[in-house]
Amino acid sequence: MNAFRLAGDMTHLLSIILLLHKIRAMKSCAGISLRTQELYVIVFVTRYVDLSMKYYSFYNSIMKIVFLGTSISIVWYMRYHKVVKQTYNKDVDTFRHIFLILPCFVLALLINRAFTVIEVLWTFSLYLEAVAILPQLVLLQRSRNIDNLTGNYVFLLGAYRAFYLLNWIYRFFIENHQVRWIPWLSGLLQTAIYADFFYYYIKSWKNREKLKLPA
Amino acid sequence: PSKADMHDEL
Repeated sequence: MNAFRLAGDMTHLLSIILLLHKIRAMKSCAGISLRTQELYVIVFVTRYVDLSMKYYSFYNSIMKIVFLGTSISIVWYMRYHKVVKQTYNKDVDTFRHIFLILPCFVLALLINRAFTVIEVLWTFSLYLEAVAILPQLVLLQRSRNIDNLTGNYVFLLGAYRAFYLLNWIYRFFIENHQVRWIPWLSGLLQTAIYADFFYYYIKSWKNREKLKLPA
Repeated sequence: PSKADMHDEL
């Protein structure tokens, strides 16, 4: 495993720790999109169905279990925890899951590397992950006050995929990996979706101002 | 020249 891949996984893990900290310590999920969190559960469940079938490494298995467990518990807190659920911005988090899930599923059926259950689900999870942040970005745009934790959470999520892009470049040139258009292009799209957010995040950080996205 | 599959990623 190269340094970029590790950095990507660690920023991903850190983003989840940050969100769980907000939920557990501050008892708040204000500014967090439940739609996006539910999409992540679907992403992880469909991608990690191979967990029980194929063993890659101890690291790999542990990380998969952590991502599955944390994403499910975040959704649980936002839906059912009696204090946390009251901080959820239900009225502004209106993006419909199905508009993302259905096209991604159809695309995975049409464009995949092999027409098998595992491969189609894996491809679907990549397509869905690429766009899963959209409800969260819409929610941020509609929020007047974005607290630091939420801003940092989204920034780390974006940084995670940017590190993966570097990881793929490294694997291609240094480790002689094959060309893999499906994960590369969906990963590139996923990172590109954050471009606008990155711009305003860095600008607010440089000017020491509170983060605010233009509507 | 291909080695491991992308499925080893998270």
